[in-house]
Amino acid sequence: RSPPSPPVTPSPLCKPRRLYISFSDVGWENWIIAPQGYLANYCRGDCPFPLAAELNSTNHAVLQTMVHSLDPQGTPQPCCVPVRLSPISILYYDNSDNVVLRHYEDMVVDECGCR
Amino acid sequence: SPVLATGLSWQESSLLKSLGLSAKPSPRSPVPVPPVLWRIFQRRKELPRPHQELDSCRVEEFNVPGNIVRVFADQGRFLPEEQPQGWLCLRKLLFFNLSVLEEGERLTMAQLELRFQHNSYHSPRPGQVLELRLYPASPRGQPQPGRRPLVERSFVQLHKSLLFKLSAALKDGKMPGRNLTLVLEISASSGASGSPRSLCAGSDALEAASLLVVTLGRQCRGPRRR
Repeated sequence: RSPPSPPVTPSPLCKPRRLYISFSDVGWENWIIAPQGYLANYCRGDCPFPLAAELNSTNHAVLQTMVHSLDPQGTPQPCCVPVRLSPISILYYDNSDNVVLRHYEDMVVDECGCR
Repeated sequence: SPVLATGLSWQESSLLKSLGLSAKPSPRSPVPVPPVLWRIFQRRKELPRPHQELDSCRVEEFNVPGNIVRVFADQGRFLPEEQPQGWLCLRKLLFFNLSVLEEGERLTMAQLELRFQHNSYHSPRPGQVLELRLYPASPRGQPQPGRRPLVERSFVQLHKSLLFKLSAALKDGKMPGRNLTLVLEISASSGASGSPRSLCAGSDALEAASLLVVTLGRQCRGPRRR
């Protein structure tokens, strides 16, 4: 009999989290033909001291965490933000009932980082 | 609450603006999605993620810069057939209302598609051809005197779908008032003998005309990001 596995706790570190955006939830289902929604994701998590390599940090963010550790009140931690996004295409009707296909950049969060 | 509703409406309009729309569209008579747009949409959707190489400011299917692809339906009428020379099988005004193009959009490709009702029409006699011409026209449909055809082609056989690139013509500024008006003529070669109907051999059975336009929106025209 194997020992009980420890409970899985979600990582508190900065990383992409799942976010599905449904166009019907925002009331756009009448004019957006496709997709009906898409996995957009978002960034959330801590940027602790010391910043690890996998947190996609900049040199500035490393220094900011150092200063934050010395002066937590005066200097905030770096922010967990998108550092790589990818485009999606949307098919929709415009104001003149024409069908339009448009490529939109920066719509999906692929990677997050401490900046 | 009213305050919340006002805030949401402001957020929505600013989002729509960032998507290139002045207001939330409410299609009155939705038309079917043109197959070419479905194909491009599906191809991009099926690419594995993440795809860094995917450029949102390029339409790979046509190998041109652009991030917006529109298909406009023809709104022109048939014109009376005159018989100046040969047998004129078809004379039609092609009118495309391009007023939805935003200020600052740059046209990078325009392609006219003519669809006929049957799969193909053979010319009635060996050596005889069908001639197709597209003229720039005034909005009322009058060919402009002295203007040369934008397109002039001869066919032994007309296929169900014919494509014509008009990018160069439109870039030359032949789009007064943000509309495109053309006169389409199809004739049987002059000097042919036989009845007019048999010479035209069904080339007058034009089913539909549409104009596919690729443009580069303002978001793609500034200095490239990252």
